[in-house]
Amino acid sequence: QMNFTGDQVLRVLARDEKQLSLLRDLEGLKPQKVDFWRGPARPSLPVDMRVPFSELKDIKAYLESHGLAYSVMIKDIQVLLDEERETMAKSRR
Amino acid sequence: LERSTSSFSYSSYHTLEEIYSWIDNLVTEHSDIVSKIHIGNSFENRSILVLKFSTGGSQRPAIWIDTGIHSREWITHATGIWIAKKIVNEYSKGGVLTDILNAMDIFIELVTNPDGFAFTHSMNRLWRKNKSTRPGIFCIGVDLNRNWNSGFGGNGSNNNPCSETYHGPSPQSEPEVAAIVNFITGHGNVKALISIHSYSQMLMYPYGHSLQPVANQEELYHLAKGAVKALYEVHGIEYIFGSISTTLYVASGITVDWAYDRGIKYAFSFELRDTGRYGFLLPASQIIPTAQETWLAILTIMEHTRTHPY
Repeated sequence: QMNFTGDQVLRVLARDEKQLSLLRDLEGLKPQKVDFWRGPARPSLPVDMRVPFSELKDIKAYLESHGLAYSVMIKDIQVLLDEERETMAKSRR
Repeated sequence: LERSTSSFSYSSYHTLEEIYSWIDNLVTEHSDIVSKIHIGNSFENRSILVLKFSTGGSQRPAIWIDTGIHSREWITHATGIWIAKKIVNEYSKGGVLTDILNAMDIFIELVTNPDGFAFTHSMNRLWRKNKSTRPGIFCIGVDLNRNWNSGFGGNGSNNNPCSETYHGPSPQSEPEVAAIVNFITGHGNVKALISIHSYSQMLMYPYGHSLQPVANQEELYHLAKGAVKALYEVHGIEYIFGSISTTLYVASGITVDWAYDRGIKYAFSFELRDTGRYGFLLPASQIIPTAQETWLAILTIMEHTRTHPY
């Protein structure tokens, strides 16, 4: 099982098309640095992206340097995954 | 594995083996109305199964529902299972569902991407695509919701095999998509198609590949409005609705566009809840409320299909 310890999901609210295209630029990075859970669609919709722990600092710096407002939707993915796995095991028991 | 569908936990997530065992139990326990159809094999050679709910007749107009085309969207398989059980529990009680099943058949494909789903349990919970590999291509998997022959390869899909929205080498190149295409085309009388995804609480209809409104856009808009209202009245969860390209984003090669272009006038795509903070990791405690509200929306669409034959 892949481990997602420290990975976070950031929820970004792009104000306009220009900010959306800054987020789309992230999508094209090689190797892939972010996994869009909700891709950049339109200013009225949030963009959710999973950021590996190792990339967090750079990505947050990128967002802040471009004035992109964000919040941390999931603080540590692995915590939720562990809970999910435990709940499944309990249900099986 | 559970011995019967009544001891199965509908408020938990399950593995592929548990779901396939549950399917066998459901068919055994309700053989008067449910049968299992094997429509093909996945890239890694797993069976692709469809549940058929029918009260008789032959070649009746039908409704197609699929869940789990994106494997990490676990709430969709769980919702599909609950809905299948709801159908067998409710169909003989009179009311809307009985009328629907006296006139139409319902097909439900619970695990549309079995390889990807198995992979989310074994290796990578956040895997989205199927598991196909091709010589000379470094990355694994195709986005099965970009592999359909409608606007294939257009905007909103990607020709980079490492992308999460990689459309694959050609339309229907993926066995999981080809199996559905062959089944629905062979059946020839499917009147509604509902493809269930998560997340972001939306109910959408074609087109995704273009901003061009479809011929019966007005009808679909009002049907979606009614379905979303029925959904809201269960647990107060708000959905937005509209055509895919104007509500969400332009996406090409998607299931509902293919269905619509094949003459299936009532083609819808659901994006189920996350209630704003869990994304794909919706806790199992929200499975049943999500299924309950989704059921009312689906019933609205099915009833409209029944009362508007074409």
